[in-house]
Order: sequence, then C-alpha cells, then structure tokens
Amino acid sequence: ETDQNAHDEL
Amino acid sequence: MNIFRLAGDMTHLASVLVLLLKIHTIKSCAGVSLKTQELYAIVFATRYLDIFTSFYSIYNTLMKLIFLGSSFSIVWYMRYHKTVRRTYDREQDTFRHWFLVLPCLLLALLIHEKFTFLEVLWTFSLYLEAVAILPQLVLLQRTRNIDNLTGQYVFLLGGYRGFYILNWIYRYLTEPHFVHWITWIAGLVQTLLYADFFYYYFQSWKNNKKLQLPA
Repeated sequence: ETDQNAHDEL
Repeated sequence: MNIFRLAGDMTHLASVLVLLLKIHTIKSCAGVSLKTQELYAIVFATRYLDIFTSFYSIYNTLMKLIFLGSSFSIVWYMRYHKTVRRTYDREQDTFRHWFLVLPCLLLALLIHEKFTFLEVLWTFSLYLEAVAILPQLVLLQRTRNIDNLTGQYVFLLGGYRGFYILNWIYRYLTEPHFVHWITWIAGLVQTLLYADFFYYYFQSWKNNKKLQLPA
C-alpha cells in the first residue's frame, strides 16, 4: 500500500 | 490528495502556462534559459515513465501529459521555431547543465529507495529537478533586467515546491509509514535555491520597483 503511494505525486 | 498538493500542482501548472503564453504570444524567449527548459524536459521524461505502467487517477495522468507536452514544446519553440529561436540569448545562457545531469545520475545510482530501473530514474529526476533552475537563475543574474513574465515563471516554479513541502508534512502527519527522505531533502534543497530570488522578488514587489538581482 505504502509503496503504491510512493509515486502517486507529480 | 490534499489542498497543499493541489495548490502545488496548480502553481506548477501556472508556471509552465505563463512561460508557454509568453513564448507563444510575444514570440520571444528573451531571458528564458533553454538549459533549464531542457533539464525540465529530462526531469519529466524520467519521472513519468510509469505513465504507461501504473495508473493513479485521471488527474495524475492528465497532469503528467500536460507537463510532458508543455516542457517539450517549450524546448521545441526555443530550438526550432524560426522567430522564437532568434530571441534566445545563447551567449548568456552558458551554464554547463550537463555537469548537473551526471552527478544527479551517479547520486541516484548510489542513493535510492529501490534499485530498479524505474526507481533509479525516478530518483534521478528528483535530484535533477532540485538543481534544474540553476541555469535560469544564473541567466537572470547576468541579464539583470527581468521582464515580469519570466519573474512570475520563476516565482511560481519556486512556490510549487514550497507547497509540496507543506503537502509532505501533512501526509507525514496523516498517513502512517509515509516517509520519503529522498524526496523531502531534494524538495527542500530545491526550494532553498529559490530563497534569494524570492527575497529580491518580494523586495521589488513591496517597493513596487523593477526586479533587479544583485550582480
């Protein structure tokens, strides 16, 4: 989950 | 998504639109550093490689396409558009920006979160973005007179990363395990590089006089 969020930013 | 990140993305979007508007309408890129624009094109190209492999939201994908499209079209305008390219002051924009690319690549090979192709390039794009503004700041120091569109461009560009820092603080406080030291330090360094520009920009705004950077 965290990993997935790692690159959800531009 | 939080308000800080949305504000950051909108400020970033505004910065590229201000620049595209300037170049497209007055057909001039005087005062704009092609080196910085090329570095930004590389930043987006290496950061958004996952556009084909992972999907977060329409917003995320749309913004990536806009940033890729705008950065490459600005480089295209400045290099190949018959009118615009003549207004590029090539002899002033002499920062050896390739000397920024290699150290960032080496650093990304040394310090990253995961040693995978995408992750190393993504980390490289973070380090490169932190220093990408340097050729532009050097050019502004040299040309000294900053037309307010270029000043606004740099101001917005610096502001967006400032909002991102607030976003990282917010996410750190609200999301467990949200810890990304590399991103945070690179983002902080990037924002600090704008600090003196912000100081002079604010002074000129406060005294309502033309923005002059000290030599």
